[in-house]
Parts: sequence; C-alpha cells; structure tokens
Amino acid sequence: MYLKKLEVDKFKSFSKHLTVPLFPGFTAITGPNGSGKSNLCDAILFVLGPKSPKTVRAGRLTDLIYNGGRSKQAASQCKVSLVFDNEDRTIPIESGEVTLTRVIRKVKKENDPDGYYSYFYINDRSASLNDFTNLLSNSGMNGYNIIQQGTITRLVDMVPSERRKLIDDLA
Amino acid sequence: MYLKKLEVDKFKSFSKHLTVPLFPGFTAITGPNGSGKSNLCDAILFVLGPKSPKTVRAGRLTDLIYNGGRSKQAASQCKVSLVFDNEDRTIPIESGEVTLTRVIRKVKKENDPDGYYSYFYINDRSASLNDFTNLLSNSGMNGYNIIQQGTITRLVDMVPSERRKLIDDLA
Amino acid sequence: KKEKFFEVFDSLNERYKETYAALSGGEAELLLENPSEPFEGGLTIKARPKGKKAMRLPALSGGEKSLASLALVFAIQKFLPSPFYVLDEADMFLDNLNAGAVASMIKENSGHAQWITISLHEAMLKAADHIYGVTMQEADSSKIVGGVNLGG
Amino acid sequence: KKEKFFEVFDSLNERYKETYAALSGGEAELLLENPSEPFEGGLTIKARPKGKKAMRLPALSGGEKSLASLALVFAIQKFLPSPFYVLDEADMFLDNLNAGAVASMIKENSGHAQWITISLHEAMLKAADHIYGVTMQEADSSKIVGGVNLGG
Ligand SMILES: Nc1ncnc2c1ncn2[C@@H]1O[C@H](COP(=O)(O)OP(=O)(O)OP(=O)(O)O)[C@@H](O)[C@H]1O
Ligand SMILES: Nc1ncnc2c1ncn2[C@@H]1O[C@H](COP(=O)(O)OP(=O)(O)OP(=O)(O)O)[C@@H](O)[C@H]1O
Ligand SMILES: [Mg+2]
Ligand SMILES: [Mg+2]
Repeated sequence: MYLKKLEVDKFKSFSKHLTVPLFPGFTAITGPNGSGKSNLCDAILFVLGPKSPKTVRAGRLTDLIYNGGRSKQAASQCKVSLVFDNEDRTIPIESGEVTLTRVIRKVKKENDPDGYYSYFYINDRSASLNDFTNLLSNSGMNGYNIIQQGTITRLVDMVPSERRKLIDDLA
Repeated sequence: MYLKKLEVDKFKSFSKHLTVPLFPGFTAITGPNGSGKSNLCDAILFVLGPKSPKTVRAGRLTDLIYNGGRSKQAASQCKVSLVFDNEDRTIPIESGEVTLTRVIRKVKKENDPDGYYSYFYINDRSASLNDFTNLLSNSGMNGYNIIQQGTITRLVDMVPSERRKLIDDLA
Repeated sequence: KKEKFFEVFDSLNERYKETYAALSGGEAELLLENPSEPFEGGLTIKARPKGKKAMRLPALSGGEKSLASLALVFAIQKFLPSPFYVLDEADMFLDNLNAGAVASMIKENSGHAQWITISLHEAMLKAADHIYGVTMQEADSSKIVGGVNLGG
Repeated sequence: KKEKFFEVFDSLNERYKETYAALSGGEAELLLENPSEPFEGGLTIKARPKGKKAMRLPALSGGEKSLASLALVFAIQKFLPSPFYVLDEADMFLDNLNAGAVASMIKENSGHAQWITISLHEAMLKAADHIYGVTMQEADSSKIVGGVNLGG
C-alpha cells in the first residue's frame, strides 16, 4: 500500500484543482517560505487526521477553504482526495485503489456565520469520519507517521514527564 | 566601542587557551553541529550576562569548566576575558582598552562537592559582578543585544500575554 | 499496567539505541528518572555524540539535541510501522553532514515504505528519488512543479 | 504606568513597521488585544507577507512567522541601541531569499555597530566581512580557524 495521488481543490493556498502523482520510495518537496509546502502536509492530515482543526493549523475548519488572498475570489468549499494503491489489500476493500475524499462546504446559518457541512467519501460513495477511522485502523496510519513542522523542536523542549507520556500512549 | 578580542581558557569545550581577534563590522561564525559555536556565545554571556547558570546552558557554574571529554584531563578552573575597544570612552574608564575577566575555580569544600569561587577582574584588577554591572550600565549592553539559539522559536510560540510582557519590561 | 509499560519501553529503547548509532556514530539510550516506579518520574535521553563524553539532553548542542529527538521519532516509527511517512522540515537544525545521514537512513527505509519529506536542505533533495517544488509565483495561489524523476 | 507603556508601544511599533517592510517587502504591525486596557490583554502581530493577504501570526508559515519575530528583535534593538550584537542561528527557519534579506540588513547596520552572527546559511556567510570556523577535529576540544578577511 502507498499513497498514489494527492488531489487538492481550493484547500488553503491551492486556488485551483491540482493533482500530485506520488511514487513509492523517497520523494522530497521543497520551495520558498510561505509557498504552501506545509499546506500539502495539512491536506493529508485533513483527510486522515484527528478531528480538531488545530491539527491543520486552522482556527475553524472554514479557514481551510481558499480565502482568495488579496486579489481573487474566496471559495465556498474545499476538497481533498487521497488515492491509495491497495493491490496488497491492506485496506479491507475489494479494489486495487482506494480514494478517500473529504469536503468542507460553507453554509450560512442565521446564528452561525461560520457554519459548514463536512462530507466524507470512500471511492466516491458517501461515508462518515468513523468509516474512515475503521477502514484505516489496521493500515498503520497511527498518527506517528506524519511529523508536522515544529514537532522536533517541541520534542527537544519537552520536560521529562511529558516525554514519558509518549511511552504511556504507546503502551 | 566594540568587542576587540575574546579570550577563552578551559571554558566548556575549549580545552586550550584561545584568543579570537574580532573586528568592527560584520563577522560570521560557522561550523558543524556540536563544534562549539554556541559555547562562544555562552562565553560572552558568562562575562556580561545575568547571574543565573541557566543563561549559559549549565546546571551549575562548575559545568562551565572544561570536563576533559572522553580522553583528556578535566580542568579545575575556567577563564574568559572580553577586551573592548574604548577609544570613545563609552565605558567610564580612562583607557583606550577595557578588559573584563571572569574566572570560576572549583574548590572542594566538605559539605559541597561542587563548591567554587568566582572572580571578576577589570583590566586585571580584582573587582565584583556589581562593578561589571555598574561599569556597563550606560554602554547599551542591555541583554537585548545577545540573541541565543532558540530565542526566535520561543518568540514565535509565545502566547500574546507573554509577548506583551516584552513591552512591559521595556517601559 | 507497569508490565505493559516496560514491555514497550524495553523494545523502544532497543530500537532507539540502534537508530541513534546508525544516524550519528555515537551511542544513546532512553533513561527513566525512576526505574522502579516509572509513572512517578519522567523520561530523558542520555546521548554520547561520536567521540564525545556522554551527556544528558540539555547539555548537548542545538543540532545534537534535534538529532537525538529525531532518532526517537524514527524508533517509534520502527516500533509501529506504517506504509507511508511524511516529515515536514524535521532536518531543520542539522548541518550538512547530519542532514546527509538522515537522508541516507530515509533512503534505506524507502525500500519498504513510502517517504515524503519537506526540506530546504540540499543533502535531502539530492538523496530523493523524486522532487517536487512548491511555488507561489502567481500571487495568492500555490502551484506545484516537477515530479522530476531523478531515477536516484 | 499606562502612559509610559503607550510611549514605548508606539515607538516600537513604528520601528517594527519599518523593519518588517525592509526585510520582507510586505507590511506588519504590532496589535494590542485590548487597546484601551493594555495590561488586560496580550500583544500579537498582524503581518501581510509581500503580495499576500494580511493574517495573524498563527496563520503564517514557519518561515514567515520566524521572519516576523526576527523583525521584532531588530525593532527592539533599534529602540535600545547597543555597540555590539550577537545572533545565534536566528536565520534557522529562513529560505535563501529571506536569509539573504536578513544578511543585507545586518550588513547595512554593521556600519555603526558590530554584528557577530552564528549561522549555517550560505547567504549569511557570503555577506560577512570576516568569517570564523569552529571545529572539533581533535576529539573533545573546540578550535577556531579563520579570521579570514573577505574584505567584503
Ligand atoms: N564543560 C564542558 N567541557 C567539555 N565540553 C563541553 C562542556 N560543556 C559543553 N561541552 C560540549 O560542547 C558541545 C556543544 O557545543 P555547542 O552547543 O557550542 O555546539 P554548536 O556548535 O552551537 O552546535 P549546533 O550547530 O548544533 O548548535 C557539546 O557537545 C558538549 O559536549
Ligand atoms: N485558507 C487559505 N486561503 C489562502 N491562503 C492560505 C489559507 N490558509 C493559509 N494560507 C496561506 O498559506 C501560506 C502558508 O503556507 P505554508 O505554511 O504551507 O508554507 P511553507 O511552504 O510550509 O513555508 P515554510 O518554509 O516557511 O514553512 C500562508 O502564507 C498563508 O497565507
Ligand atoms: Mg512549512
Ligand atoms: Mg549552537
């Protein structure tokens, strides 16, 4: 199993629909400060990650939708798809490829200007976050495989009792 | 006024007596991880800095004395001298050069294995830490001029109320 | 509970020793502040960078600390393997030599898992099989260039 | 007390705006969470990197945040000038372009004060007048080489 393709559409600084083919082996991503590298990492966490917006460096989930910057139009929804190669059936679904998609759409409700709907899809069929979590539970996507920017600094500055909690969590 | 020379002897990883001539203008210091770059910064803070050993990344002041590493002899004292050009008399002393020296010497006392004596010298005449502080009070060595490794990261991660305290301290 | 803790601790410590030695040529281990009552104390790292005396984490240099911490991340990942990994500028504090050592460890591991690393370090870019560049040439919009196959 | 606070805040904010603009080509300012009762709230930074929309500090990228914080350090130093400055790897998170901008600011300031910077960045080393190398070739002992005068 490996991540075969990453598709982003109006997610954070990606204003257009972009498809990034990925390969097994070793891929490096580089670019200037503020160009959008960590936003790609956030896109992966958005689909796989825990429920809190803080994980993807956003105050509210609607902050993840392309905001138009200085000159363009803000979008009303964002979409991210992760396409996994599943030839080895690590994910318990009978197909050689599994696509996990998550969408956030802004919805103006009277009492909540930042209202949104959150949609999940597995191979283009509607699903829920729990479906995602169950599907991936045996695939090794345990959260320790994605190291966000700044994690190493936090690990260095941890006091010993915090560092021990890492072992507690593993046990 | 500028820092004309830095002399270290058995301070942290500097096992020998070393003299580093410095110039006005822009000097860069580089080198591999763990080679001793930040130790030079600690040497300057050791003479100018506040009283706490934590500032120079040491548990106790005696940790600043060359410990011999794996193969050499541990030293029993360390010495750092800062030689300032004082042509413009920024430091209120009648001499074109001012040398500030600080020494830590290990002393075995019955009740305290980490006992030490701390000596201060101004142009080779014995003085105290207060003499240093008084002498430098009008010279602009205000502590904001030395930025240790990791300070920028701490500044980025500060919560707003902590950041405001920076202004409180300046006022 | 304590039993389970020690099972994890011992296995992780084994992997930690291997990983740190492979990355730096020195030795390091995980240390419990209170070995008999682990939940009463914390966990620290004692590392001996190549050719140096062993020291606890706070006495090391910035780069040495971050290498010792990165080794812990790799050890946890060995303990709980995953099909793919993403590292976002984890090589930030390292000099070229250490960044090169991390790059070759990733290259070795990339035979049996997929590794995606975000980095500004030359040493990391040179070792990769594929490189993508992210730019914001057009204001307010990120683009991706490359997919350049170095066939490395 | 409040008066004194505002005197410092206004003067520092002026210098902050100048410094950030000179470093990045964008705009930034210091913002009080509670402008009428400053001691009730904190202080944050609102920055608009070149060609982008203005955002608060947490929404910026790692490099953008560290440039905004470094600009604050420089502003404080302008507010309280000193005869010499030491910066230990303050350019850590910056790409070559931003590290170059910081190096040229230091170069400009080095006409009227002494600057000593510890750095691993090519851009910083190229801009300096003098370069020292620190090595630990012989185990357990740091040496200094250079004092190389580039006559930069
Ligand atoms: N009292 C001492 N005696 C001998 N060596 C010491 C002593 N105190 C610290 N050291 C050594 O100094 C080294 C750290 O040096 P320093 O922090 O200056 O490195 P650096 O060049 O700044 O590296 P980096 O680029 O990683 O920040 C440590 O490896 C430590 O072993
Ligand atoms: N919803 C959004 N709409 C548009 N742009 C956004 C949105 N959210 C974040 N951004 C932009 O994304 C940029 C940050 O990108 P990112 O953190 O990925 O940079 P990076 O390439 O990782 O840089 P660094 O090397 O400094 O870490 C910010 O400048 C911000 O303006
Ligand atoms: Mg980033
Ligand atoms: Mg250092």
